[in-house]
Amino acid sequence: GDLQLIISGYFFQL
Amino acid sequence: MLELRLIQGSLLKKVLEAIKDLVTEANFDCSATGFSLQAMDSSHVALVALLLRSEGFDHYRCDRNLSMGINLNNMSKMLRCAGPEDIITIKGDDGTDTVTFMFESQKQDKISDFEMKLMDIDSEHLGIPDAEYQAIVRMPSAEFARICKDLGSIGDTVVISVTKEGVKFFTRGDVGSANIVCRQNTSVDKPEDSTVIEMNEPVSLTFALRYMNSFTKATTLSEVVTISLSSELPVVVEYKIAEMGYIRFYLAPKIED
Repeated sequence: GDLQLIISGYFFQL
Repeated sequence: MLELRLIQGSLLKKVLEAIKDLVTEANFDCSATGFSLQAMDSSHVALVALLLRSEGFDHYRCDRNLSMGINLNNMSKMLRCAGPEDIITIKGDDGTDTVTFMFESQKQDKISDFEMKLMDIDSEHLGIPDAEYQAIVRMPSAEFARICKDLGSIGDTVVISVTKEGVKFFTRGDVGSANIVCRQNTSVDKPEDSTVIEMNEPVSLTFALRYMNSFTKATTLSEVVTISLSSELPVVVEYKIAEMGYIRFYLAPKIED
């Protein structure tokens, strides 16, 4: 199956 | 002191219906520029960003920046008590730990006050950089909702590909597979019925359909949906909110493991 990535990996912590 | 009066209260009702199943609780941030929210779903796969600009409100008073922790399900229960034509006013104060939703009927003959306790929600805010997208599809929101619903009955994931032929939605499941191609179509009498594809380069990404079908709950907010794709970034599914803002859903892709 496919591996679901998570969103927080794309944006930076403010 | 916070007092935001929205003549078209139905917009707020629709916003809550669109996000309450994706995010259970969130902080509403009020500042001079507007009323906003940013929250991830529990599995951190999707993020919703809402903005209602202050000038879209009939009356907007926000003395100091205020963040209100709210259980979205409870807020939705209260907003469902507002009529579709009601004027909705949100009242808060930095001293109190409650928020009040006031509903005024059009004829001003019925005024309702619903008060809710606020919660302490520690949510880290994420910085979302503006990005260049490889492809941007603008299409009727009802069409997109129909495609996600139909594909959801066949498979769990959708491969969205943009090529010069158009935008393709593909899924495969136990029952078989489905492939839907939408071509650029601007020869329609109403611009909101057109499908416009801006492709800088071909792109193809895989997403979980259950999130896409959650996003399409925002279809009632706008006749048009914009889908921005880039192989390095989450997809952005955006519904504009009648000259006052937007609701944007970001979804991380799935990759072959």
